[in-house]
Amino acid sequence: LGDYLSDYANRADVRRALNIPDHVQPWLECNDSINGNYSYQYEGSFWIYKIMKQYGYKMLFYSGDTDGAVPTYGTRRWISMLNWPVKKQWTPWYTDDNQVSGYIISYEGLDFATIHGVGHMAPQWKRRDVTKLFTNWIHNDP
Amino acid sequence: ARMQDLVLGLPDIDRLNADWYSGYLDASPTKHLHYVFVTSLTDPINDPVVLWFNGGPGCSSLLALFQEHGPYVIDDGEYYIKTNPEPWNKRANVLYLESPAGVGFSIAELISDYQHNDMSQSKDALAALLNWYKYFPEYLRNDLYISGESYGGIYTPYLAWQVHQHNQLVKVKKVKTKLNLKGFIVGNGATEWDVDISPSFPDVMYNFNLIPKSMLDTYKANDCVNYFNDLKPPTNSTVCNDTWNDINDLWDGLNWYDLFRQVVPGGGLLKQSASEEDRIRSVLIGNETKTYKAGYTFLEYAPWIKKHIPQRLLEQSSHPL
Repeated sequence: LGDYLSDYANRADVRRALNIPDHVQPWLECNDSINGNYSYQYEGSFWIYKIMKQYGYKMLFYSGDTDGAVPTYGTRRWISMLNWPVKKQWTPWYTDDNQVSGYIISYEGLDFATIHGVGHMAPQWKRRDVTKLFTNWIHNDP
Repeated sequence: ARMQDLVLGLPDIDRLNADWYSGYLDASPTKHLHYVFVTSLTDPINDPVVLWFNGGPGCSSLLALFQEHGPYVIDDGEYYIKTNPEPWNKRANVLYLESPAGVGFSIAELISDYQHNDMSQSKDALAALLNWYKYFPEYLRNDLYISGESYGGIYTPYLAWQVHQHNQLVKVKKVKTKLNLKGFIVGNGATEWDVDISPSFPDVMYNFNLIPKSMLDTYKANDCVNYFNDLKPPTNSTVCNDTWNDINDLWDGLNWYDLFRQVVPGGGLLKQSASEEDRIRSVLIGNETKTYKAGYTFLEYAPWIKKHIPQRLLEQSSHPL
């Protein structure tokens, strides 16, 4: 009853299929040694949003709203710190069955969408909804 | 395309429904990042290219490929791979990059190559991306988006910024290849350490009715919001330690990655009810049985680290920044 993804990724036939040479280490979901040797930088990535907005890049931040790891509440706090003008007010968004998939607000340069009722791995746990959000957004569809 | 990287098939999958490429991209002469590129199911010639990062730091992007939004997925608690009816490559060409070196199947040749920070990770990712375009130049005209989740909230904007900087060099004719970056996407990502994640966690616990109001009030009254901050320490560390531990005792046993989702036995990340902090602590402590109460900042750890694992201090700056 191990984790099947690790079992699958470490199968010799899967490694061969993915062109992984024999000398490469076994696959781990998360490598604690890389994590332990990683130096977090205090400034985070907040500063980059301001630069990218200035140059007209599109930005989407989505947040599964039952996540405890990177909670929606914390995200909303730094977004409000940006103090950017709101283009479209907070409103529900829907997938094809008319169920509320979450809520969305558009600022100048940044769209922020919640995914209602799922957490950190929102693209997995609400596949249809997040894939629609993602696909529409990159194609500039409504 | 780089034909040596073509994936001819995947075990337990009848026939791939799109073109897959899997191989290595040099981030430096000694760092080689593994990638999987999956073409669009609709219009690969014109659909955008979307690069994806999982977080960690230290987690593999194959998590997303094989669990979250790739064409074939394994779901929580399931023991088979199946077709995903809603993959991100429905109308996008998706490039899954295992970064930084040492993550997943990505490799490095020198011990020092396994030490990373946000800037070095993004420089390596840019180098790998530029190499990817060398092998797949037909995608240079497609729109490019960078995306990621969790610690990808750092990786993603950093790489977008690196690509932007790179494109500025094209303007002054210092490099030739301009990347057609349109924007970036972050899901549940770390961004601003002073306000998201730990500093907002007690509020979240209270909003989900997991802790009493009195606990949140104590936390706020003692300025514990700076609990994890070495630069702006809280006014009363003892009260903050106790309150933080009380808060953690109350949510312990829930699924940290989804407070309403069951903990899946044997389910990879989901089997961990422990917080990220516990995980980092276990890395620092190694196999020793000594346990720490939650909530020590780096500076508070330092004396213990110095005594038990002094080699760690050689790898860390003494200044908290």
